[in-house]
Amino acid sequence: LPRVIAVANQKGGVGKTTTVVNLGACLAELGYRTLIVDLDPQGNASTGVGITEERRRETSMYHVLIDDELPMEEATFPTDVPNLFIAPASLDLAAAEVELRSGFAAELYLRAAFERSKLDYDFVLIDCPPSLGLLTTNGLAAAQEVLIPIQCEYYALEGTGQLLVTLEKVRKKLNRSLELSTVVCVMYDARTNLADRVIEVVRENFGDKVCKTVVPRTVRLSEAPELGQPIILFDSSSRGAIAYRELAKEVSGGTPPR
Amino acid sequence: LPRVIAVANQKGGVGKTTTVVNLGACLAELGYRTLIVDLDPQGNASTGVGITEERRRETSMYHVLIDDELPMEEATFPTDVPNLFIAPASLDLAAAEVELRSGFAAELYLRAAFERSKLDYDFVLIDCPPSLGLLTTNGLAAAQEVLIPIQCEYYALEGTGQLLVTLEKVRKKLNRSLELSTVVCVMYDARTNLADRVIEVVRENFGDKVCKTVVPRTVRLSEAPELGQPIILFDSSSRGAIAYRELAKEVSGGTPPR
Ligand SMILES: Nc1ncnc2c1ncn2[C@@H]1O[C@H](COP(=O)(O)OP(=O)(O)OP(=O)(O)O)[C@@H](O)[C@H]1O
Ligand SMILES: Nc1ncnc2c1ncn2[C@@H]1O[C@H](COP(=O)(O)OP(=O)(O)OP(=O)(O)O)[C@@H](O)[C@H]1O
Ligand SMILES: [Mg+2]
Ligand SMILES: [Mg+2]
Repeated sequence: LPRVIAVANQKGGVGKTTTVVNLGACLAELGYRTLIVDLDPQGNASTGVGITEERRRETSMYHVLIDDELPMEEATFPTDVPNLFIAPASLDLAAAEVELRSGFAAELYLRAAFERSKLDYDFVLIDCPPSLGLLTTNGLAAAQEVLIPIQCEYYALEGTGQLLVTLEKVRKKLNRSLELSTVVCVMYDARTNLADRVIEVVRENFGDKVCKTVVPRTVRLSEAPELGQPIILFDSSSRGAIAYRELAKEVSGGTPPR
Repeated sequence: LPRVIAVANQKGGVGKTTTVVNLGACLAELGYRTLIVDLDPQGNASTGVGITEERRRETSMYHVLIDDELPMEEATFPTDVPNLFIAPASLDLAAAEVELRSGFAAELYLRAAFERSKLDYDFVLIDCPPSLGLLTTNGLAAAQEVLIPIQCEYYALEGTGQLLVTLEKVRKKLNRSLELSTVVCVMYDARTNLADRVIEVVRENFGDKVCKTVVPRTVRLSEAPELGQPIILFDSSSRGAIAYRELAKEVSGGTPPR
């Protein structure tokens, strides 16, 4: 059974997508069969692994959520990275938020989709949009673990309280097994000691859930999405690639099962 | 009557709050009486001008939206910048999204609040959360203009189509006078020519709505929120302060009326 990890934080632009794409690629490189599920209507994770808008219109996570017979396999594509697969988002996913709300148990559509699918993976990473709405709740209800990326900037600290309250609500009402397993400090900018103060606060609040690996802010990481490539393809020896490889080892705990 | 400008973009972390706080402060410095309305439950704009969590719990935008007799004046506070005022957000604003949805014309609560208030300002800037949900729709329905900050990075380009579709829907169904008046390129990082390519695409798509002023990515801008100060108080001669002063002149067109 795969480890299903929702990558969530309602604060915007804190590296959720960048972490899903690059942690996913590095887990795949280690030999873990990994699926990225893109729940953000903007489809940044789909773009980040090179899936064009056209391809997404055919079948995407929108169709899987709306049609309760369609298994994940029907909307899953391979990527340029061996062992890495993607179930892309499309723009009509934004409409799903409204359409799902009218049905019963609207928060459990993704979990139901996982249950009717053959998830032949070691890891499933779910990229959530920057809100605590229905799409993110679906992601949290379908996962066993949550990974929170925290940007090393001041505003990013403010939202974590609200996120923990939401996680608790989801755990009580929708998903007893949900656990905050991993916190990752990202976009660390050595030019300011603000970043060090943020990391200190994060370690105080989250203790040993915080990864030792800190992802630096690097230009190459921000350039890779334009070519639709994870950093290990775009610039394999860059600081960003090294950091996400370290993170993949830390999250996976070492050698793949296959 | 004030110019009411909603600052919106569902892509997260693209400088909405930073633009509201600093454009607001620079308009105030020019002599325009300016109100910041914080519609984001995370309350980053409130923090950015130094309003503490405790102060927000008393009265905030949550109370104004929920209580249809409370005028904006009851939830408005002065800031350390002369001429700059704030109607802060509080965490319970997230609950408002659910509570408002059950009433009639849920999208028009903010407009109704403006109509029952004495808005004695030259500018009202509304900081929207990173989604196209009910709070953002309230902001768009209550404004006459929209300002879209666009981060000079690749993923940030993807969401603009979805945003334009939403603006059109709001214009047709809720607010005939809504106009996309201003697009600002922000967080420009000279270390990569990706930023130049993004600006080129933005100017192609939005023509003369795009401000000449481009806000650079600077460490000082990211440090200012920790002290709860706009950049003109935190480091008045920095590149960030210069850029937002230029932007304020461009948006206001010059001399204040008072
Ligand atoms: N470590 C990093 N170094 C440099 N740039 C980064 C890094 N991580 C992310 N970025 C860039 O910062 C921007 C925000 O990151 P990203 O889109 O991954 O955040 P997000 O949390 O997924 O955003 P949203 O809230 O919109 O979903 C993107 O343009 C991305 O390329
Ligand atoms: N020009 C800039 N230079 C450096 N840092 C910046 C700049 N503009 C914004 N930032 C920083 O980038 C982060 C994101 O900016 P900000 O919070 O203003 O974006 P936002 O669009 O309001 O985010 P959200 O989508 O969560 O509301 C913040 O930590 C902020 O301090
Ligand atoms: Mg994202
Ligand atoms: Mg903001």
